[in-house]
Amino acid sequence: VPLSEVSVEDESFAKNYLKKFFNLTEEEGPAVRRGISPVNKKLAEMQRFFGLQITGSLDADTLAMMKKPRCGVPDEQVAR
Amino acid sequence: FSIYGRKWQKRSLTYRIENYTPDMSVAEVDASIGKALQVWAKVTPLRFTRIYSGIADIMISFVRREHGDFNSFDGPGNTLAHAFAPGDGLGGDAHFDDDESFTFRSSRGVVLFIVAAHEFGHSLGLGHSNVPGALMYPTYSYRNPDTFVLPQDDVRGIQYLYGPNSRKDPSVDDPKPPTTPDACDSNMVLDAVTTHRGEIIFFKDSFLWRSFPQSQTPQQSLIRSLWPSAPVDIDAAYESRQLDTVFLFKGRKVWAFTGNQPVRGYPKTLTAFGLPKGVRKIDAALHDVNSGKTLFFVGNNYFSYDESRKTMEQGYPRLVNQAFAGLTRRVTAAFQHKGYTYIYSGPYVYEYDLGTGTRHRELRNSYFLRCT
Repeated sequence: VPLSEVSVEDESFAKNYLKKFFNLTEEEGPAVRRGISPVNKKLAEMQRFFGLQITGSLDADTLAMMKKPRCGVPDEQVAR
Repeated sequence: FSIYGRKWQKRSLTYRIENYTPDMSVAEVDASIGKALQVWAKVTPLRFTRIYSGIADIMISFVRREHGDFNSFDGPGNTLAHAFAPGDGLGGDAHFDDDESFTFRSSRGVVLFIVAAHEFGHSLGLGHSNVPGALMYPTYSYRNPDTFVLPQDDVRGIQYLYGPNSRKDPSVDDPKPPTTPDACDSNMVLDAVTTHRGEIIFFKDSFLWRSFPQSQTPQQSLIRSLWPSAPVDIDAAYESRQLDTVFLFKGRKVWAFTGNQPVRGYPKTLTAFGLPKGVRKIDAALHDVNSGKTLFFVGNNYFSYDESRKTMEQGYPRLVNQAFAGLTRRVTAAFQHKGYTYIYSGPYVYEYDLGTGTRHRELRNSYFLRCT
């Protein structure tokens, strides 16, 4: 069911999701602000992985995919 | 598939179930865990032995929230479980979020066998797959544990790490691993096509593609990701816009969904739509928006069902080629789009104007279901 708009809570949820599963690191410094934001890059990476339309922005389909029940890969695995 | 770059150097691994979920009986948990490990043992040289004390390679526990590995669970929903890649200590261990409702085989809840088989994939060194339908795809969707067969992508992944099972009894004929249907396969014959709230949905085996009007890229997923109680390998589908409902047909049964919710009172039988008792299955269904009639294709014939009166029209069945000029082959799927009627027969799609009965074009599957 399409969502009409993305709320602030959804944005925060999405950021946490990307930090947890797509290794998003906090953006900092002016260099980041000049280019595409790390959040948008990670959103595009996630959309590519799940075969979603690659928009680099948080749309209803991307949010719905984030909210599906899933496996939570432990962080240690990434470090290894 | 993806791998973590770590694998077990030995072929004989131990596992230990440290505690149990109250959602299921001890016997059900034992059976689910044992069967989940066998999913991987069947296709590799790996063998699993259960131990009841001490440290096993794969330690299995049901835990809530913060549980000592700095990877807290999050209460009901979202994260269901996690497992660590092969290694010492936490390596290989699998943790299940006990705030979930685990079940033995019901679709009302999370099937422990499916989650465990996925987690043990991690325990053995597999990462996530981006193939919808693969066991190692990161999101959960219901599958029947009794008929589960490890998909081809997962077989390729685990055999890349450990090789095939050389001790397999050649007299045992295992079912072929299921593959994910490919929109670029020009010979693919779709099971059904329907509209759904402005989208077009294409069905094949246990999969569907959703094609959104604003997107060129169809999105593939499991049918049960969208409708957990829906059948797979369906025969036909159509949307009633008046009822805001999609009907799925398989054999003599009909399922109905509004949005992603099942409609109460379904599944029903074909006779509820006025079809004769002798009809065991339909080949395709087509809802005509202009007349409000739904056509059911059965072999060379079709029936016409009046949606508003909820009765089958008199004078049917009729021959398909009476209404659809030149159509002599079996109809496999049908739907309407922008005022035209599209009849699928094998990998071909025929465009008709239902008002005049004329055929305009012969197209291929890829006209609507794009190969991207």
